[in-house]
Amino acid sequence: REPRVRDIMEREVVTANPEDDIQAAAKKLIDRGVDHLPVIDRETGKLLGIVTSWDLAKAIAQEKRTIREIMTRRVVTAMEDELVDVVARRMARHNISGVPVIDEERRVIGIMTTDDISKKLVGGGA
Amino acid sequence: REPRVRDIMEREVVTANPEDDIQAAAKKLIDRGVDHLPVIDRETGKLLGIVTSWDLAKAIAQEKRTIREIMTRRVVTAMEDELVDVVARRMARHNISGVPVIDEERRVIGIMTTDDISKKLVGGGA
Ligand SMILES: C[S@@+](CC[C@H](N)C(=O)[O-])C[C@H]1O[C@@H](n2cnc3c(N)ncnc32)[C@H](O)[C@@H]1O
Ligand SMILES: C[S@@+](CC[C@H](N)C(=O)[O-])C[C@H]1O[C@@H](n2cnc3c(N)ncnc32)[C@H](O)[C@@H]1O
Repeated sequence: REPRVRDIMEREVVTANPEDDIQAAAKKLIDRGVDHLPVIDRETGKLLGIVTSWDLAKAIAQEKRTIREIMTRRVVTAMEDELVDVVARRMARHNISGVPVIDEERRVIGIMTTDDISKKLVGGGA
Repeated sequence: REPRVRDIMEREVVTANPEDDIQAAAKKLIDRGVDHLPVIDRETGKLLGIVTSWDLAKAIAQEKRTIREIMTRRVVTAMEDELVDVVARRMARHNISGVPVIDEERRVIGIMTTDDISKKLVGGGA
């Protein structure tokens, strides 16, 4: 059986708010050892954008200060019932390392990264 | 035939020097759209450490200024004739997304990331 996103996605997602400052976002990434922060609207819980450690590198290179300035708004996402290789192709096409997994109401229910795909390839060996 | 590191590694590696400042390293990552910078000794060409966009996030969180302060010195590496799944297991064990590929003299001849492994899984589909 072909693996689906729900089989390998992480369900505990670290998220950010658009009014967070860059240092608060950086601390979340460091505390949890992750690279991706979906940005969530506090009122609705819906996906607004995404910030990665790469965007924080961009903040240093371009001297930007807030999450709103550096977050990507057109987010590439996945649904949990999609085939992993279809989503892996989508990530390769956009040169990105991870996608938030959303439900029909655009709420974030998980995240899948190329690290998760690579682990699946070797039977999750760690 | 089981894929080996040489079959999927990137051969054009973006590198940094230990005396680079953080903004110079950030600009290299952004200009090339990558996350990993092996740090190379200018005199010998040998691998000294590694800096990733995650380390730049750390520099923001912890207010550090130089590559020397934030680079990781004990670098997890691979040789080009190793099996991809052996190296993928090594990356999963260390929770890292990429390894420099080195020769017998510890010179960097390539880099392999979980993005490269994920692309290989789908036949490099882009
Ligand atoms: C081109 S990628 C290259 C670096 C790295 N591999 C990464 O995924 O961040 C960097 C840019 O992609 C964006 N990005 C990352 N994941 C994304 C996603 N799921 N949807 C849209 N943009 C995304 C980031 O916000 C960042 O601006
Ligand atoms: C624990 S990982 C988690 C974030 C991300 N997945 C990454 O690979 O950077 C972050 C730390 O791993 C280190 N790192 C990344 N690649 C490495 C490698 N090949 N060998 C040793 N350390 C590495 C980075 O320098 C950084 O301090």
